[in-house]
Amino acid sequence: YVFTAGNPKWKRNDLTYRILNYTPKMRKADVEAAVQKALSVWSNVTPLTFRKVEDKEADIMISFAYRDHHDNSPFDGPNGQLAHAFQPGEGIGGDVHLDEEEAWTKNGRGYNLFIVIAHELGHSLGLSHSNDPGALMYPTYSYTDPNEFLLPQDDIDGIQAIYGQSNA
Amino acid sequence: FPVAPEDEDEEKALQLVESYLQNFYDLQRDHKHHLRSKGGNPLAAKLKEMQTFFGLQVTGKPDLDTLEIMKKSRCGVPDIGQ
Repeated sequence: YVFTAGNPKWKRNDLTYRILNYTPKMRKADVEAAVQKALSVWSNVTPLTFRKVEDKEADIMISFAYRDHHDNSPFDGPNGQLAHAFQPGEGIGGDVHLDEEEAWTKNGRGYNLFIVIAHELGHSLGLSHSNDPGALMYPTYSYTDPNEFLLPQDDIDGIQAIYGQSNA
Repeated sequence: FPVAPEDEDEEKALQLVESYLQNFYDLQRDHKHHLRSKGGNPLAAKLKEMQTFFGLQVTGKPDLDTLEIMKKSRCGVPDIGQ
């Protein structure tokens, strides 16, 4: 595992998130389920909690965007770059952007939204890319059945090195 | 004369390598200038960094295994130099 340069981390454990918009390629309920499952990947192994907010600024703003979306990191259309996220911090810090031109799904076809968001949330929480090919924080996409997904030990070690273990 | 197909493939491969290293390995967009003025080959150096990160054979050249990784869909966050 690798920390993001400068070791940024959230100074609170009780974080908020907001889904700014939804891809038309999935049912809204399936997008919400994917986001909640992705958040629980990290909250299950740390003291972090995530509370959904509807209409105000949240720590982690999740949105689908096209090409140039004014953050100096334009998306590149189908395939290639699927999404990106920003390290912990105010404003755009912690935010997750997903390339709307990808074939988002809740299964093995196209790109599984849960897997991609879970990876990006690792960045939102302060992790960088791992060179462990089995890690969730490995940079290239690979599909795992969400029902069988278990956070790999490399990622558990990394996030607990930042936030400690879960209180549960 | 029409460009020979091999040259076209090579040109495409070079574009893929350059944009990948610019996006994810902090290759400066003016790296060609560095090539002429200061010697050394920043592109080969960055390519080695990428090959080391992915556990590939470190050749500094865009071999097939390296190009295969570069064609995979991935996260847009850089691998280094964040």
